[in-house]
Amino acid sequence: RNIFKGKGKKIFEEIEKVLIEADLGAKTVIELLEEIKKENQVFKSYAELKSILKDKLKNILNGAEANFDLNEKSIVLIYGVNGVGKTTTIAKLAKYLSDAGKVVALVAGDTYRAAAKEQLDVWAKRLNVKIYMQQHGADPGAVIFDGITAFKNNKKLDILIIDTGGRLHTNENLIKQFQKIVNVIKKVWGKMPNESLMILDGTTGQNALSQVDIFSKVIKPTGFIMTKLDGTARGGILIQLYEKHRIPIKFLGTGEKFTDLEQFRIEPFIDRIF
Amino acid sequence: GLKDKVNGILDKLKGKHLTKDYVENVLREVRLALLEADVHYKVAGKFIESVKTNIIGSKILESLTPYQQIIDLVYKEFVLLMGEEAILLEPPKDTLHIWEIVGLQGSGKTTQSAKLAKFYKDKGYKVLLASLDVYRPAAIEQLRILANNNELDFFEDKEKKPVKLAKKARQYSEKNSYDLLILDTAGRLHIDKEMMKEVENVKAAVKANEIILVVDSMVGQDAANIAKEFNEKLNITGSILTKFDSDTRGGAALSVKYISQAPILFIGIGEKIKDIEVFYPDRMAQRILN
Ligand SMILES: Nc1nc2c(ncn2[C@@H]2O[C@H](COP(=O)(O)OP(=O)(O)OP(=O)(O)O)[C@@H](O)[C@H]2O)c(=O)[nH]1
Ligand SMILES: Nc1nc2c(ncn2[C@@H]2O[C@H](COP(=O)(O)OP(=O)(O)OP(=O)(O)O)[C@@H](O)[C@H]2O)c(=O)[nH]1
Ligand SMILES: [Mg+2]
Ligand SMILES: [Mg+2]
Repeated sequence: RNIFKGKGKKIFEEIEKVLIEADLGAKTVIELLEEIKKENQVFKSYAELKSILKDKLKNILNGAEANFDLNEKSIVLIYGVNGVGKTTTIAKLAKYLSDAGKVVALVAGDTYRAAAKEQLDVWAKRLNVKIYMQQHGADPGAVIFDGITAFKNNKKLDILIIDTGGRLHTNENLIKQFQKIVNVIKKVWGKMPNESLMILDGTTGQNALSQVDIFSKVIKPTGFIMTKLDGTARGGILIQLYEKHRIPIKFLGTGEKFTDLEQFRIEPFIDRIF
Repeated sequence: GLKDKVNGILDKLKGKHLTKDYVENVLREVRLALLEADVHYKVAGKFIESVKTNIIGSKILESLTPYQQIIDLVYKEFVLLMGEEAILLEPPKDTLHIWEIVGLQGSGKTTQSAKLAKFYKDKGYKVLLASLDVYRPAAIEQLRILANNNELDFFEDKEKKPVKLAKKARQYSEKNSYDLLILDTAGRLHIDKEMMKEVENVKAAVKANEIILVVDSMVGQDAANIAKEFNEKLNITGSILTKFDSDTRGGAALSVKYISQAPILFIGIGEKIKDIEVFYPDRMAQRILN
């Protein structure tokens, strides 16, 4: 009995549509469905095929959950392409850490975009955390150097979160600037940031792969945060990303308030894909 | 890219008798390339169906150069879908025109609003910029700075309600004989009922002439959902695809055009005030298909 003709074919097509629309990527979806065919898995309904696929995806994402524990004086570097939610996510992380009893400070490392430091400053005031910033147009490396130096000398502060300007991975000058920022941090902190979190927009399609490839050449992320999953996008690109890079996903952004941050959990994430 | 893939398939077909099966195989590869370029599943399907219909109608199977003809048909269908020529909005200069700029969070609305103002000021229009984003920290400040840095007029008012603020901007524009009022709005989710109602109310309150949807060109399948909801609620009259200076294939552009039917007016190609270009459909065809 060939399940891949007739009703079986319909079910395959239906689930192919669901997974592609979740941004898993067409090639990835086709490979997954080919695997199921090769494995001769038996399914009598859409629900059964869905359950087989959920298990496959859970297997792929095995290990993708990770904690965000900063138990020593730490620096957190935040970066990513333009408009993904870096500055807002920093506010959320500051809230998360403050609630956990940490004393947080921020560095306004985006010295280029209009009102970037003003935007972070509003969040700093709302959260009652210290913020290091300088005049518009200052060298970001210098601002970050000064921020880290002050942070090191301030015994009261536990965590320093560094905001950087949005930059496209295709902009060579901005990637070079980012490399300089990382070098400055290594120099003044004596090591890599304790956490280097690349922020990904949940609505991004296959371009996320190129973003991660290029940014990873400068610094390997310790984790991802995927934002804007309170919309209709399902963030399926994380599956290809995890398969390729094995970088954990620490949090998901689910809104514009500083409380809209959730820990990444594999099961609910996969459930949402379907 | 797609061009190489299809040429690869067609090379395998050289010398073979071109059957319906072979055409199906070629189109399957084209569809896959569209999906990999982030074109929405349904849009890619519809596109392939149209090409298939045209292939059947065009007796391509009997031609001497079927391969090239299939490529040509795909390309033609593409340009048809994207809009056949560049559309430059050029409202008459003697009456006030109001453009409402809408879209998802972070798509580039504020930056594009400033770019549009500069673009049209350079064309001799008297342009006023106004921000209705009373939510995002320092959003109004962001547009104010962009305006001041580029000698663009910026509307200032203490009003905190977006609809009232829009009305006041309109009144001010009329009183001061502006040709063009550009209203930057806050980023919002297409599924946020209240926020969608807000931009509908703004549109009605000022009788906006254009509703321009700003979409990040790196967006994946969600572009279709975004375009559908914004179009149903607001009747989009044009769109701008931003961050086209990235290496995204930009399939979102095809989805937005197909679903909204509104012309893609401009593309954003950088963060600077000059980084805006009129959209040329045939250039986009090459980008998505290549
Ligand atoms: N709905 C939703 N909106 C978000 C989320 N995270 C951020 N945003 C919104 O996305 C927009 C951009 O956020 P920013 O924090 O300015 O993004 P950014 O990466 O710092 O931007 P640049 O510095 O300009 O590159 C703002 O309107 C935020 O409120 C999220 O999880 N959900
Ligand atoms: N490289 C590039 N960056 C862009 C382009 N358009 C906007 N940006 C950047 O994208 C980020 C977001 O732009 P904004 O104009 O703040 O986006 P927005 O839609 O107004 O954001 P919200 O008001 O929070 O919804 C900023 O860092 C901009 O400089 C573009 O065409 N290319
Ligand atoms: Mg920012
Ligand atoms: Mg804005």
